[in-house]
Amino acid sequence: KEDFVGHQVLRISVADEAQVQKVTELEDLEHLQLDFWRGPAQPGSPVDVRVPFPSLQAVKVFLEAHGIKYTIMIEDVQSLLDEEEEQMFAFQARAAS
Amino acid sequence: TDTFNYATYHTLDEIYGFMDMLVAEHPNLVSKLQIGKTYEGRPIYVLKFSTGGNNRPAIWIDTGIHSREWVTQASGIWFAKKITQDYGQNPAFTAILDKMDIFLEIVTNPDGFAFTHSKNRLWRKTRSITAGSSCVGVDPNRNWDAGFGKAGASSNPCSETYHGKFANSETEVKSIVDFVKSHGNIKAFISIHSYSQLLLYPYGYTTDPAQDQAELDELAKSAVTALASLYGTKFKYGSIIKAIYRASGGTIDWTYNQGIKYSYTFELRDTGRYGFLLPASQIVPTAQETWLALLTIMDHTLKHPY
Repeated sequence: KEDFVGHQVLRISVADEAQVQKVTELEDLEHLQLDFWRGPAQPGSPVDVRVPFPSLQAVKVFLEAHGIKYTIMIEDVQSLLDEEEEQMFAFQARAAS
Repeated sequence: TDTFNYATYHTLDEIYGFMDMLVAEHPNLVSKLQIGKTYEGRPIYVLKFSTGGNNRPAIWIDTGIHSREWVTQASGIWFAKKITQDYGQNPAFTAILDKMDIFLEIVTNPDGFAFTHSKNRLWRKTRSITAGSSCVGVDPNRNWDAGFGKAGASSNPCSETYHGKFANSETEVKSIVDFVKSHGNIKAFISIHSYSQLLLYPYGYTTDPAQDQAELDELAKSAVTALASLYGTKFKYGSIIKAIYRASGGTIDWTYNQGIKYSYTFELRDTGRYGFLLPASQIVPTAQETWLALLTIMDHTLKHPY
């Protein structure tokens, strides 16, 4: 099963067209393995992107270098998935008993 | 199905088992149709809710076309149960089902959904193999014959928005296309995604306004008002291209171009805390509020035959 330890979801705020363009450039860098949960659209519309741990540093440096603001929407994707799985199994265990 | 747990996420087998139970409990109201098979050979099921007549005007609702958006399939299960509970109890809903049929496809991307349980929880696309590429899958919401291949989708098989080699290349899409064309009397088509809290209508592949833009906008406003009345969840609404971004080959652009006027896409909760990893505790409230919006659209469709 795919593991997402250390993956973060960043919420990027694009202030103008130029910044939308910059974030769109990121989308084309396949080696970063970015997964856009909400793609780049228009200024003011948030962009949510899951960033694998190995790409985190590079992406954050890129955003900061271009003055593009971001927040961390999900600190660690795997911990959310673990919670979800626990909830499902707890239910299944109760249902079985 | 009274003891089925609607407040937790379920596997594909559990959902298919639920469907069979519901049909067995309501043989005169619910039937299960198989509209095709997936790329990996799984059956594609649609629940039909009908109180009689032959080929009545119908409403189509689908969930789970993007497999990782689990709150949508979970909401679809809740809708199915709600329909059987409210028919004969809720006068407004009974009036709808006395005159129209409802088709509900709960797991619209079975291969992708099974994969989210077995290998990769964040899988979004189908699981078809693309010749010449090591990447798998097509975005089933970019594969429809409406602006197919234009800006707003990717031609890169490794992209999450890869449109596929040709329109309807995905059997999960082609099965619906064939069903819609053979039925020929669908009057509303509602495709449910998550997240972002949006109610969208055509178009996504062009800035040209839909012919019925004013009516679709007005109805969307009423629907999101009804939705917000339960828990205060705020939805924005508008055309796909205006409300979010350019997206080509999309489901409801194709259904609208088929003449199905009331074509809508929902993007359910939330706005950016969990994204589509919405905790199971929010399944039932999400389904309840969405149902109020669906009722608004279905009621309008009933009262505005065309």
